[in-house]
Amino acid sequence: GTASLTNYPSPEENDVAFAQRYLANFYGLEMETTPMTKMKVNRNIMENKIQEMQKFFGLKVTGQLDTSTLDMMHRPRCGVPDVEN
Amino acid sequence: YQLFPGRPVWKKRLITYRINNYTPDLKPEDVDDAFQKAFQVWSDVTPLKFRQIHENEADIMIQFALREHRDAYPFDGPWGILAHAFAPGAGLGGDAHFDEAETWTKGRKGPNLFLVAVHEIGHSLGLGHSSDTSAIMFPSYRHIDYKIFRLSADDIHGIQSLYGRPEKHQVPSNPSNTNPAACDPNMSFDAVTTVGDKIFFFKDRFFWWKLAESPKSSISSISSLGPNLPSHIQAAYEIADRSHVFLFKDDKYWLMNNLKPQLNYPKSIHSLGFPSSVKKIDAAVFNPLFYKTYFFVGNKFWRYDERRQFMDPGYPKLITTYFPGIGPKIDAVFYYNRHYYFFQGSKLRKYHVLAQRVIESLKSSTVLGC
Repeated sequence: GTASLTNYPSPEENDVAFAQRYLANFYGLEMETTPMTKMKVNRNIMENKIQEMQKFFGLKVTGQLDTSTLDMMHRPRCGVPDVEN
Repeated sequence: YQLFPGRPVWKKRLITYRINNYTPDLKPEDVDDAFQKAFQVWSDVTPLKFRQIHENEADIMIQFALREHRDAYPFDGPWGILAHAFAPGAGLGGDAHFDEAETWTKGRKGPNLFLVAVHEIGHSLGLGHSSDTSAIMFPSYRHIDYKIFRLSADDIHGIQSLYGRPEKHQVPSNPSNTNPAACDPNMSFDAVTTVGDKIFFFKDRFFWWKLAESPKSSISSISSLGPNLPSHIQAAYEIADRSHVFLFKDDKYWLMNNLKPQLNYPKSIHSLGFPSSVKKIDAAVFNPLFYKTYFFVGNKFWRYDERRQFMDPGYPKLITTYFPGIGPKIDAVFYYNRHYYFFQGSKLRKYHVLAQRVIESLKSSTVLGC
């Protein structure tokens, strides 16, 4: 069989990684690390945190990394968290 | 606005700051000037005073740093995180750090040092981030014309909730800064009404109020009138002889009697006789001469008979037809001394009720003594 010679992350994966860092920095996102429960729980946690950030910025609350949410995340900003953590 | 957990504040009025090192992006005197002006923005609206010192430990230590810089929050290179600051306290408390990877400017080609300094000093004094996009404490950077920069009402409310107002004798560095957001040349109001001998000018979560004959105004929050009253009021009017003030937002309205919100409100505006197609009211005004209330919606208006308690027949009518020189739409209106005062964006038109014509055009912010 053939194997991919490069393992560059896809743009979506980049977005997710960037969003995770952003939400960890400013919204206290803490990802579940135990393998057994990781996937599903993390998705819920991430969605909740995205909603919290969207609510704070007055964006449409979708829980998804839509364009306006990613645009806001990429704006230069202050390093202090937006919520208590 | 938000405060930090535990509401940390400085327990004294004279606070020192020290600029530990200087960015090579600007002349040292420009850095000094930017911070001096930034601190002055906050001292103008509080009893606080700030003094720069050049040696020993200051309350607020300011430094420009790259990446990891001995606190748990490394910087990340150009743009991204521009700066951060710590809540009031000893040691690191109150300190403000600026990312040296940025190209700091006095203008707009890069992050403006003065604007970012105002924001970080807000943190150094105890303010958290605000979700109000017009506030300097909004977390994302956006360029504002720093020459006419003003704190927003939300910023002022937040910092005064921590330190109170400036002492009476204290003359602000910039007189119009006593109502900073009010004197914005593009100021427009959500709703305006007389209330007894005063006039209330509603904007976002706040209202300015002043005696009708005095240029001086004060600011308060709508929630101080009643916890259940909404922000962003859209229309308001007073029936003075009943001490009734009506507030409108979307398809609901509230009644205050002697400035006390009445129970069993809000009610639906459709109970007044509006068709279901009307979803909100732009402006409203009660005319004591005719004992009628005029409701302005889009480019049309209705007239309500307050004695008989129902809408007059033959409405709606076009605003431009029956109020020459006004419209097609209006933001707010109030009645005072045989005149309507129509607000359309940043324009104010004084309209003689009986002569039925505009007799003067002004800037909306004029009414607040600007």
